[in-house]
Amino acid sequence: FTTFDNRKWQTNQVTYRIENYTPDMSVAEVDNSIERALQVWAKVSPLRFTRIYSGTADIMISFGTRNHGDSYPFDGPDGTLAHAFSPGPDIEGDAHFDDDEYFTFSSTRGYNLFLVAAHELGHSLGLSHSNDPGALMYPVYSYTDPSTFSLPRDDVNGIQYIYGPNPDVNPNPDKPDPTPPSTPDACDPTLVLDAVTTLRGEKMFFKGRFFWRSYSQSSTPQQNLIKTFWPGLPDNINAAYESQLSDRVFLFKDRQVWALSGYDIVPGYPKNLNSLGLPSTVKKVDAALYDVDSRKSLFFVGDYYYSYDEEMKRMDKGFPKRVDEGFPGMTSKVTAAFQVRSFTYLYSGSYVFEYSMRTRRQLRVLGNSYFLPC
Amino acid sequence: LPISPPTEEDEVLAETYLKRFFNLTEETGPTARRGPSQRSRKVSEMQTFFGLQVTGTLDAETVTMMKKPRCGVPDVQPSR
Repeated sequence: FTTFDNRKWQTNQVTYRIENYTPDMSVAEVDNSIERALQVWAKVSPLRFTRIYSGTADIMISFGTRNHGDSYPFDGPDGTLAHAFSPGPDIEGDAHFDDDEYFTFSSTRGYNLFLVAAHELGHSLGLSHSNDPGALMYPVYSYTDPSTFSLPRDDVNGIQYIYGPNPDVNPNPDKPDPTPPSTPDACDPTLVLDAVTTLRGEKMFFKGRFFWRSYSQSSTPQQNLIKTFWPGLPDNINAAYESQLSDRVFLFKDRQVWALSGYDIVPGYPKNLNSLGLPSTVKKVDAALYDVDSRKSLFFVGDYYYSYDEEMKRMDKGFPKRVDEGFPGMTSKVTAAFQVRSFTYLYSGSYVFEYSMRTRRQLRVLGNSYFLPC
Repeated sequence: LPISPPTEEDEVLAETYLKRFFNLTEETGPTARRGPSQRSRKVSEMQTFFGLQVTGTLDAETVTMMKKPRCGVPDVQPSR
């Protein structure tokens, strides 16, 4: 996180006023969105907010278009959604929303006002932009379900750096508050990836709300929120694999599977696991890969794995087999898997086990950083 | 991602974006000709901030990032 040279409100009692409303939402929806956005910050700091209905508040909130009287004109639909000023007198502390955007209360269409306001009010309180792609103060808009929103760790650290923690928090140690979500770090030696896959030459590594893209032209894997690319996909993916046969990437979460064609979700998905021939007793797939030589999809479930013939659309006979039967030496649970240059890589915890499919021999034990550089 | 070189439209977008969010200023005088251009440095600064590969040029990834909806506050604060 970064701050505006430590500019802050000199009191923890901050006033706000909503000067006007967007026609996109009802007055009650705007009021509710702004109130919840302020509470995001109040929950983790000593700041308390009081709404006033006339006169000048510390934070004046307004909707406007193009030139709206502050020398920083808006740019029409998309692009810049809103801006806000750091704490101080007059215009400082104020938050302006570009009313050429379509603001919404809860849907994934347009831009969710709660999420945009929570970010802008972070500026109004003294936070500048963060380069943590999981932070609320990251400058790029990304949809998250507002009903499950939890202020990320980076933002909590930022606001508490300026104002300190909430003195009223957690009076009941038996019922601790949920831990703020942190952004996974490729340099963490204990990192356990949720899923790995290839996609037309790229490698993708999934963890929680995030995934890294890595491709040969770039030495730096790029970390993104899953929702930034696919608002319709769930977080915490269980498994993923690329089928060279159908040129699709399949992503698994619990009993459901999604298919991507390129970067687009294939219509008709998600489907149930049994659409891939898995029995109804399978509640989740831990890892999956496509074996280029045999042209079979392998699904790892606990200590066993299944072999699916996508061409014939049926599970191969003799499966499920124990994982250590097909992959000698693989005695721990497979948590992710893929094939690269005809070698099979089975992830288990923070280790990667390299196998030759021809000899079925384990060749090397590697660390996460082999494919996902720190 | 597009693999074609940046279009004129992309160049204009980049100019506006870097001025607004990365404090790009007009280059004048002989110092502008020494070393990488200010624009290239600002592109690198932006790529570093967003965790992109740092090339100093307007590659497809960088242009895509510039087109994403975002907050209007600069990512780099002008020095005071």
